Amino acid sequence: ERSSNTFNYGTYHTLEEIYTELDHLVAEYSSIVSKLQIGQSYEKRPLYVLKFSTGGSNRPAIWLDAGIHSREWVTQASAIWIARKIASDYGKDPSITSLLNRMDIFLLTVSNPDGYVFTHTTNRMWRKTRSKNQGSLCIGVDPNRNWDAGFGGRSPGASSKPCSESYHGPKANSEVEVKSVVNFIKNHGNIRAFLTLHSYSQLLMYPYGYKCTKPADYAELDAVGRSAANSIRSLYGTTFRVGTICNVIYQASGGSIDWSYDNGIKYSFAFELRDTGRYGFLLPSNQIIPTAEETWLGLKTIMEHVRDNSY
Amino acid sequence: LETFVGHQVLRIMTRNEEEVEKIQLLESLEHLELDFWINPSALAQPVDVRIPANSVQAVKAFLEAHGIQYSILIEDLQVILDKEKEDMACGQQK
Repeated sequence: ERSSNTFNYGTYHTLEEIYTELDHLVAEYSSIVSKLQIGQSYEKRPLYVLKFSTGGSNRPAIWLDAGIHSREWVTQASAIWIARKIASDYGKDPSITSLLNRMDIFLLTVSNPDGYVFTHTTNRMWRKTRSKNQGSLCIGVDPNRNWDAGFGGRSPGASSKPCSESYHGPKANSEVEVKSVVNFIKNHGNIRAFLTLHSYSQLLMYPYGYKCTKPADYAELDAVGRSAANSIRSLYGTTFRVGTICNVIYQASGGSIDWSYDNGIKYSFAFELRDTGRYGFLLPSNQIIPTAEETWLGLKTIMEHVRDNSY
Repeated sequence: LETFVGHQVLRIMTRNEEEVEKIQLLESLEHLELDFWINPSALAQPVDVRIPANSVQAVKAFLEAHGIQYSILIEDLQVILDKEKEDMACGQQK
């Protein structure tokens, strides 16, 4: 019985369960969904990307990832729900249908599988990768400080100490999880948007974080960001703050959307999903589906803008 | 499995640069093993920090001594994690 409707999107799942559901989605929507492996994690776990495509070759595409900070479980859970939403809406929702008739979407549901497994088996608070640091007893690098964007720059948001939660690593792209995405995007060469899901505190950010100057496309990114935040709020009233990373949180070097923007991907956004209440990233599983639904509306607003404003 | 019995998560509302610097000082005291969920930085953002059980009193004393406002976001972290595990287990049964 291949029906994957038994997958309960309203609860948290282990890595194995998520990877099995990816296979179910590919089987159920084989005409538009395929699964690629773009590399392996430090502990040799596969990095699987779902490709949503209706044909063509090397079409302009949108990149979406979740779970780079492994303990932020609501992002991986939202991503798997969003995967099904995209697949099941094709042919039904005119906006998604027109998007997929012109562009591809690549979705990495678990960007940091080693960390994710570690949060299930050993330490629920784990946020980094699980790589060994030369000369230190402390394990792991903050994968969102490891990108080649102002790497290692003086900033409160990134640390040079291996024991810190925001350790940037010995050098840019030292983490194979980061390097694999960089290589995939460079080899593809036609990615038009880079969207990444984090949690928490309800923020919708665009570059820069490694410096506090406005990006060249500031006005457009801010307008698109605000429009996406309005779409999010329209469902359950969840309010997101919009702005550059530096303004909204702090200066932090080596972030993924700074790298993508500096490499020509204009529409680069980072989401910090709900909540601002009392759970932080430990959102109860009964909030997974509402979070995924509202997040999808924000992502869709950005994707429609990308579809209609090719550059 | 590492447990988090007695760990608390505080939400600290910094009101000026000086208070942010005090919190950044706290962050540098590695023996406290603080885990900042939202780092001390821009004033607009609250600072959320997980404090191991044996550091809770010391940190609260420090904050109160400097008149820095805080509230308790999570009273006992392990309680929330146990609930999460329970939800997952019943989810799997379904």
